[in-house]
Amino acid sequence: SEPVVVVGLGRFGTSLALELTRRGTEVLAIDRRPKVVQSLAGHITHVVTADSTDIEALRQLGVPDFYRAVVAIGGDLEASILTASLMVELEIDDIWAKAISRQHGRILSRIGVQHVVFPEHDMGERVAHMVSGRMLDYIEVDENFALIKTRPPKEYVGVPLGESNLRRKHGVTVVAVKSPGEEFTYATADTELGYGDVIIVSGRTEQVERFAELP
Amino acid sequence: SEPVVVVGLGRFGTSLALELTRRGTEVLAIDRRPKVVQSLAGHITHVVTADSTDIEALRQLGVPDFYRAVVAIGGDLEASILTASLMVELEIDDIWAKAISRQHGRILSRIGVQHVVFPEHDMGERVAHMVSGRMLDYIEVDENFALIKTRPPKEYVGVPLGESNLRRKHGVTVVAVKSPGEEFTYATADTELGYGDVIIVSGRTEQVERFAELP
Ligand SMILES: Nc1ncnc2c1ncn2[C@@H]1O[C@H](COP(=O)(O)OP(=O)(O)OP(=O)(O)O)[C@@H](O)[C@H]1O
Ligand SMILES: Nc1ncnc2c1ncn2[C@@H]1O[C@H](COP(=O)(O)OP(=O)(O)OP(=O)(O)O)[C@@H](O)[C@H]1O
Repeated sequence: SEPVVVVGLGRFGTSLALELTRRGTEVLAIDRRPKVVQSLAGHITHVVTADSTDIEALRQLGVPDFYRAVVAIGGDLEASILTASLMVELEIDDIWAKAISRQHGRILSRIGVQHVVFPEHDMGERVAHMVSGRMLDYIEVDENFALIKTRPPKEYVGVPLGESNLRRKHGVTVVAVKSPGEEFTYATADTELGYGDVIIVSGRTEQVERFAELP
Repeated sequence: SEPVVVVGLGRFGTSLALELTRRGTEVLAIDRRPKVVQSLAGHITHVVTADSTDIEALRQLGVPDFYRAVVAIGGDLEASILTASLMVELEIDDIWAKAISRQHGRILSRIGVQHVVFPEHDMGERVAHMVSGRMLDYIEVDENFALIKTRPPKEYVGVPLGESNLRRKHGVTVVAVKSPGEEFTYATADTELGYGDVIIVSGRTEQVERFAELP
């Protein structure tokens, strides 16, 4: 797939750049801190020390030739917004940027960033659901739709899904099942939920949450 | 559900404490920065200024009575580990802690933290999949199983899922479908994918990734 330029090698940017590299995508990673750049040399396709708010530096690095860019600068709002603005000016087609607040995100959108992400904010909400409920994971797909990882309620253990009729009774669908020692496989009408299983359940948010609370 | 004590009101901790409060869970939030505490007073059940590495302060705040705690301190490793260690000492049953590196996470687990989360790292990986592929979202459920949000490949538009036989051909399952202007609803054999639809697809990681790349 197309090469990606990643600016900002904090924890989020580093994880992103490493994962892209691991998946075979060519990455040009830029950070102004030499120590950070040195520690990642060899782990990312190309890592360079540069100031991303300097348009000439970006040009010299060949950034205008990139189709996609990620601005992963959080704490320094000025650097984040300036860098994003330069990416728009250099006509990068697909710009992603991290925002640390709603306001920060709004500014980034207004200057032309197509995809704004809120890593700490989104993870805070996700972990809040895990902490306050019995679910093992919670993913909000939409404002009203969610996917959760949870254990089967006792009353449905040992019953084939086709008989449990979870959709009619609870408005939820079991998507996949993982038995101890095995991997996740998709659920069918014949799938019998086991006591130690972990299940992926989808449905409207309130309904999957309630389902996860069943003993 | 049980009250939760949250230590550390950075972006992650704040988002978590606010989401818990919004969902009706009682929260005691602690941060040593008075400004942060003041800005959140009234938005979280209880917010107090205190040093979480001071066991007496925690006792005075009634922390030992809590069943669950979240240590949301990232940058200050010493404060994170000391605080987590005190939570274990105060016999909090269910401790969650944010870690900013594998090493940090290992230490937290060793001292007795039951749930270690890596917000920036996990989001970095998630966004890496969104940036490098055509998918709209990517959630890793397990090392080998993933859920993605994507658009239907052209060849399956206008065909009922029962006929598309995606499981046999691509090893993936369409979990839910969202048509423009509508909400997500679970997919059935009769569901016909439309051109502007967004679909949630589950399956083994490589298979859902390949499916998302179909034109
Ligand atoms: N103008 C710039 N040019 C290049 N790199 C920059 C610039 N400004 C900031 N950075 C780099 O961006 C990285 C991330 O910035 P910062 O630490 O402020 O973000 P963060 O959101 O707090 O990070 P994390 O992902 O760890 O939460 C840092 O390594 C920093 O050196
Ligand atoms: N000993 C302590 N007692 C109370 N609060 C503390 C203590 N140490 C750190 N904090 C608070 O924890 C909060 C988060 O810490 P820090 O900013 O280092 O983490 P972070 O992971 O970088 O945050 P973010 O979630 O924004 O990425 C800060 O508001 C800080 O004041």
